[in-house]
Amino acid sequence: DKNIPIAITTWWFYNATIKAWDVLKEGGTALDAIEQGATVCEVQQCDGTVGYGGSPDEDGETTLDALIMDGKTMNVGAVGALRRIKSAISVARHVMERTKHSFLVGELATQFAVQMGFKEEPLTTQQSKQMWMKWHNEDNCQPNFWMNVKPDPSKYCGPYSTLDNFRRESPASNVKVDRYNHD
Amino acid sequence: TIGMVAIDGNGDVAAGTSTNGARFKIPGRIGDSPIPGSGAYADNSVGGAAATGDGDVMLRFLPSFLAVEEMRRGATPTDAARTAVLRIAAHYEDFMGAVVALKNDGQYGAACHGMDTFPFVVQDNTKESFRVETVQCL
Repeated sequence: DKNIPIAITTWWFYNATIKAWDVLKEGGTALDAIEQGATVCEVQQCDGTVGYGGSPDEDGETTLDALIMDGKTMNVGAVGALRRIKSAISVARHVMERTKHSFLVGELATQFAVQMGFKEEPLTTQQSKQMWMKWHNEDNCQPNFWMNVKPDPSKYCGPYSTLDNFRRESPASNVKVDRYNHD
Repeated sequence: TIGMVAIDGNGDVAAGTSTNGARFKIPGRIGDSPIPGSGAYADNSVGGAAATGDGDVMLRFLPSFLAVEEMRRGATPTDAARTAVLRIAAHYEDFMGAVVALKNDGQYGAACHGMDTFPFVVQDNTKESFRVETVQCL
């Protein structure tokens, strides 16, 4: 006796799970459940870790990554560092269903999305801007992901350049990965 | 990141992720989430899995693929997720992350590392509503 249909979701993101379940309960496909469930998180900005207005990069910009995989065909659609488009999982599904590729990235993924009819709009919010300004202006760009560069990235903001003499060793990360800061 | 795995009434499996990545990343960086086999993986003949955590480390080990392959070899979803997490922990003892695994018969499990506990949400026909389940991390 198989326990299907079923939907399972990481973290506490129950609204996404409810949406996925609603799709499945109505006879929808697993792919539709994944796309529509993840879209709920993109709209609701789950814990600030999904969707627009969260996790700004060093320049204060929010970019999005998404993946969808069909276990029936082994087909895949993915986008990385997608700029100015809110619906990352839906763009990933368009990559899967409207191209013979698997993965589009960056500005050119944005151009693809626009071509497919997605709206281009800023992903920055007042909250993400304030988060970035605190990190940049008050915390001196700490923590960050640089190593073996100058000026000392553990003390100073960039721009950085390469350090000629350095020890090749696995770095101990000073970046805290937790409920509100994760992939 | 949200990671999801679903099986529909026809028994078809799908998996996916969506994320805005790590805070204050170097522009252009992506983590594990959009990488097939790392952020998520699905194969109708076995099931699916999804991962979350420190993407710079996790993408080096394809934990979702590993979890699915462990289930293909007969492991329970919980054991498959544990194997994927422990593979990473063997190299990065402080890493933070989790894997959820769903077999194509609807059995599921999860494992985590670097936190006290990890929550995940399940909805199926056995309960009227969704339920948040928690696993103790390894």
